Amino acid sequence: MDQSSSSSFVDTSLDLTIGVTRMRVKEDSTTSALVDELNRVSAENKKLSEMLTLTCENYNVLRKQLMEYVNKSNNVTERDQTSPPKKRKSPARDDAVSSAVIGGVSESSSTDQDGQYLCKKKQREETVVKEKVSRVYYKTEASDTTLVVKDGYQWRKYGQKVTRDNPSPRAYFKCACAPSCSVKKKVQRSVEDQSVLVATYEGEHNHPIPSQIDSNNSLNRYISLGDYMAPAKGSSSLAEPVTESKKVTSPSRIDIPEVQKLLVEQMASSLTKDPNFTAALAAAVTGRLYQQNQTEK
Amino acid sequence: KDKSASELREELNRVYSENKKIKEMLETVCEKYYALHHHLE
Repeated sequence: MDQSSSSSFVDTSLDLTIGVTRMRVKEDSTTSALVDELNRVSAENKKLSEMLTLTCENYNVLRKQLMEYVNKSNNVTERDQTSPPKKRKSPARDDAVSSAVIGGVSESSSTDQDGQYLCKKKQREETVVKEKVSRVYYKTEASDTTLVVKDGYQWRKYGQKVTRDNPSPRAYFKCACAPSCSVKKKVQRSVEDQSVLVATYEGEHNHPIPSQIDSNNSLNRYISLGDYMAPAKGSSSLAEPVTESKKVTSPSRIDIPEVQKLLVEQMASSLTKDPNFTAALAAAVTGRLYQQNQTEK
Repeated sequence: KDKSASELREELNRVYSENKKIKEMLETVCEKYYALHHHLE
């Protein structure tokens, strides 16, 4: 029995085929593997597509939020700059405070004036609501924490604020030289350098420089030399940023020759005080004379 | 089911290529998203 049962498991086939069946089996297994791989990659593809769609949606939502936030902060800034102060003091008190502040800073600036140096002026004139906006950088002492810039005009402070997103305090001023003048000024310390005050002017003065201010009040004096603002030390007349004097557009109210004379005096004074300019001028003159002598010979 | 192995390979290559493109796009969008998020923070 055992022998007969064992003999029944012996493969007695001769296997005379030419291998077509084996190849077919191999091909079938390859095809099924390919199909599996295709299914797997397609599923992965689908997941990735879903992730991409989701991420794009999130990105767009975030971008929209950012745009809204930026617009909102811009609107708030504009509103703060244009709206009148909520708690306004009486004009007399304002003038007193203003003059007191001017006096205080004048003293400090007179001692610090030598320390104030050429400061680069980045005048970026932006057309915002048809108003000229200029930005002037003033160098101050690091210990000076006031937000007062002496530019020759009288200003009435009407606000100061600090926000979470912009912790650097900024003060808002309005020109007090003439009631009809609508020039506003924002003063803020530079983020990069705390000793630099950034004054942003909006609008155009419709009046001349206040001539009643004494020339020896040691206000900060700046003249524009191309892209730079240079302090005009000890000039005999009150100076103002040339950028602002250029913006004056009502000649009927302003004595133009007087302003020009003032500017010329100021520039001459500042240039003659500048040792570099004197040296450069001397070098130029001597060079010219030397050339003339050479040609005559 | 009726596709041959070569056709399947061709299809698979196409899906691989598509997959790669989607991954690149996803990477770009993720970078932009995180940059924006960082900027907002």
